[in-house]
Amino acid sequence: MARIAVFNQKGGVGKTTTTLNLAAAIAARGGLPLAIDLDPQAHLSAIARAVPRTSDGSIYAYYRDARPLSSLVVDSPLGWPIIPAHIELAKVDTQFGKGPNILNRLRAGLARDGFGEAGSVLIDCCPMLGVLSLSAIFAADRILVPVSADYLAVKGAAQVDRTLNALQRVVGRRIERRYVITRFDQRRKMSWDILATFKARFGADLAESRISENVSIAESPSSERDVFAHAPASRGAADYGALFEELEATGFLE
Amino acid sequence: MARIAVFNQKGGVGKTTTTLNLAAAIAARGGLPLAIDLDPQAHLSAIARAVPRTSDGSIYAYYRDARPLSSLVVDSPLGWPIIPAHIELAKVDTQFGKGPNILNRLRAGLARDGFGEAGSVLIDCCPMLGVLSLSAIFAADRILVPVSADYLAVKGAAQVDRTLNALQRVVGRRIERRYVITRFDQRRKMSWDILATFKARFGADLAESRISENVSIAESPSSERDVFAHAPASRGAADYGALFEELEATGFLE
Ligand SMILES: Nc1ncnc2c1ncn2[C@@H]1O[C@H](COP(=O)(O)OP(=O)(O)OP(=O)(O)O)[C@@H](O)[C@H]1O
Ligand SMILES: Nc1ncnc2c1ncn2[C@@H]1O[C@H](COP(=O)(O)OP(=O)(O)OP(=O)(O)O)[C@@H](O)[C@H]1O
Ligand SMILES: [Mg+2]
Ligand SMILES: [Mg+2]
Repeated sequence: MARIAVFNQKGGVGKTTTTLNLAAAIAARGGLPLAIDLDPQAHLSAIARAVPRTSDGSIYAYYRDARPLSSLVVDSPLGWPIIPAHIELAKVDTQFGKGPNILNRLRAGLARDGFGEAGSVLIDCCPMLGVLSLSAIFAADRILVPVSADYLAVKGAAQVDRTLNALQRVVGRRIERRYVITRFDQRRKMSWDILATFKARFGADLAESRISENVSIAESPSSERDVFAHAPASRGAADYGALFEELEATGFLE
Repeated sequence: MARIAVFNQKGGVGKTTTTLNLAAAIAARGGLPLAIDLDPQAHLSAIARAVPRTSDGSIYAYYRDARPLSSLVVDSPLGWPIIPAHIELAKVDTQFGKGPNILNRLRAGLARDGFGEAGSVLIDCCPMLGVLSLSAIFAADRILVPVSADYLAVKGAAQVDRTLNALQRVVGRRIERRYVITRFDQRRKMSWDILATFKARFGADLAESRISENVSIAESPSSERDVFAHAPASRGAADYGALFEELEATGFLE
């Protein structure tokens, strides 16, 4: 089963939204998703009503005290478990040069506790290419890259591509990735131009399914729910359902 | 004249877009804006066609070699000057604990060269509360906080508020701030609910002017232009013009 880093160094492209709704789709289909919030801003944890009062209950405790990851898993009203983040997690990003092994610690922790063997692990990354996000990329079997359908995100997607290719030389293996267009507004010519650009650039690495700009997707966090619970008949729910189907069928979640 | 940090630790809320279009509005009115790109992802620099080939031509050279900031200013086809960023700037964010004075170096550099005395300095921040963004906040006379009209941005705005209040105790003075709602979609009930929430929370710190969700704003980076040059008759141009007028009239740009 897969360990998937949901990564894009560009801000606001739908990483948290995609982690939330993909985990929900997996759970609805009887899969066993585990979410790991690796963003000190802890937005996914907040939606899951799982933000710990102190960093002791967060993934920072793994880094600081070597607490086993399995001891940090909490259930959530969303219906699937999460290892929450905490603002103190930001200290990890300042630890470059404090030992090259920091980048491998997450991978080691997941392996030690057997995460990703029976179910899918989805790691929500912060919008920065630092120790945390690199740790997620190194820990993952594959990378899911949400890219919003706007020009500044196109620039960001090109950077992600270059970054992953550079990292491949470091890790010595192909880093499997899938780009997913988000916030696609079919009424805008820009959306279609960008779709063409992404198809040309990413080819088979671009998911067929795209996520429409849909108010239900934007609304669901306010009631601390995923889009399926919040608005099951919405376009947003349909689109995330279709994305799940495609990733499942193409073995991306294995 | 003002040194303004355009800051929000949440990603994708319109920091770069607001820096771009506010600088353009200031320049159009005969002001002398200077933009400083403090985001290693250098999106503003890219729109300005000013990304330097090596970090020698970027603000990283100030941090690494103490090159004077005035020597790093370049003109741009946008019509106003910029000190560009570079991916190597990310190294600065890993330098917490390498001396408390790192947070004051930008402020000192601006003062040394007299920036912000004759014109407005706008500092585009990255979506992280690290050394770079904190440096911008410490260097600035006031903070402009774009917040997009969606619930995850509401969470982010609350965090910004708490952060600025905490920093006030550190710097020993009130940190003047203005919140600006961006990506406001008047057709969505959510937008109006969020507007009410922000009014209640931020009161007089909330700008009256808000920036509508407008495709022209999203398109302008693709032709490396601001929205006034790209689509002068658009709603986006009108909204950024109105924001400029309000900030000017209320002395925020002084
Ligand atoms: N398809 C969509 N339709 C409408 N709104 C969306 C959609 N996808 C995301 N959003 C909204 O856009 C905003 C940014 O999304 P999100 O926070 O998931 O991005 P992110 O990449 O995790 O951001 P960050 O870089 O700050 O972590 C959120 O308010 C979210 O609700
Ligand atoms: N008012 C608007 N209408 C339409 N699109 C907008 C608007 N404001 C911003 N955008 C688009 O939203 C995306 C995010 O904006 P932008 O990159 O300026 O945010 P940011 O806060 O600087 O992001 P980051 O945190 O990654 O630096 C961009 O593609 C931009 O073109
Ligand atoms: Mg996020
Ligand atoms: Mg930006």
